[in-house]
Amino acid sequence: MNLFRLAGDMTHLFSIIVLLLKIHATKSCSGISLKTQELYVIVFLTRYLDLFTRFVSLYNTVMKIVFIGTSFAIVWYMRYHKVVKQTYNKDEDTFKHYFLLLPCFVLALLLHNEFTTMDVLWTFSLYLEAVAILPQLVLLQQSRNIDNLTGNYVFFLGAYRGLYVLNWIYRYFLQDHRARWIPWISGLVQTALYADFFYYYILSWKKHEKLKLPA
Amino acid sequence: NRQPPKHDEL
Repeated sequence: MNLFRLAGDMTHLFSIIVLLLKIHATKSCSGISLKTQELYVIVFLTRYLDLFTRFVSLYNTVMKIVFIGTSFAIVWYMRYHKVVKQTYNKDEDTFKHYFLLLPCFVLALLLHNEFTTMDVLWTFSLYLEAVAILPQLVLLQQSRNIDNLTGNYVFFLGAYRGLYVLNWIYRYFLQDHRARWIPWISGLVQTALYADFFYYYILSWKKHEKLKLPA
Repeated sequence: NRQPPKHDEL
């Protein structure tokens, strides 16, 4: 464990807390893409299959349970909570996210470390997470006003993977010198997808203006 | 050097 990875995990956890706070406090999920949240449930379930079979550390196990639990809670809120589900606007959540599953799965069948169920699904989860934010970014571009909590949620969700890139640099040059091409490339693609969001987010923060993404 | 455990990251 190094500081970059710990900071990354904490930023990731914080983004989820910000989202749960927004939904629970405002009883509204306006501006949030249910499709991105559903993709994240699939990401966590396929990545943490070893939750009960491989013990890495207490921290690792606890965080996996927290990520699976909170992602399920968010999807539950948006689908079934009597008040929150009324605020979900499926007409603006238009991205065909199921079209992301097959290409990521096929790519994982072709490009992986070991051809085992665990490893192919773990690889699939990395490819899927790289593109899981697309429905949310598309929704933000179409929504007129982005509320602060939603903007902060997306910012921290993007920042966490950027911190993981620093963690990979640190591990490669200062620790085990092992190339991890699959997480590295997936993580870079994931972080790059946030590039324009980061630009407009920081610009709006500097100019103290409302965050607005160009359509 | 000791091989780090596989998939030790979240």
